[in-house]
Amino acid sequence: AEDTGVRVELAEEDDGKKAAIALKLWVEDPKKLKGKYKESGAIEFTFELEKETPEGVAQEMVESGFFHESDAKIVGKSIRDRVALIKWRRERSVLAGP
Amino acid sequence: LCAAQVVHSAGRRFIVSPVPESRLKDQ
Repeated sequence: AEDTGVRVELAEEDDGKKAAIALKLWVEDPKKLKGKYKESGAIEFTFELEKETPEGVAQEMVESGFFHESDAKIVGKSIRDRVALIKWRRERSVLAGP
Repeated sequence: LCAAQVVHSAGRRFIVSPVPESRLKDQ
């Protein structure tokens, strides 16, 4: 995935079954953000794989004051990349069988 | 280290905790 300066990782191991996964997001490189970034630490949250969109969660983070409006896109993309990888891994494990 | 902070937004819970320095770039 592209280096957006925002890192998103699983906050707990994915068992491949849960509808909601726990993710952890933090800024690795504030220089890649457009708006002024106030160091706030790693943000842990749950993400409903089938119900939510990464952009929607990014917007909530903007509304909560973690990021500037102009960075909603880059945060959304970072979440989207990680979610795509998780979904791909899940599909692959289903294809591989038990 | 600071304790984790919890921020609620429209029904979602964000838990904020310090990032280990080893996970940051340019440190």
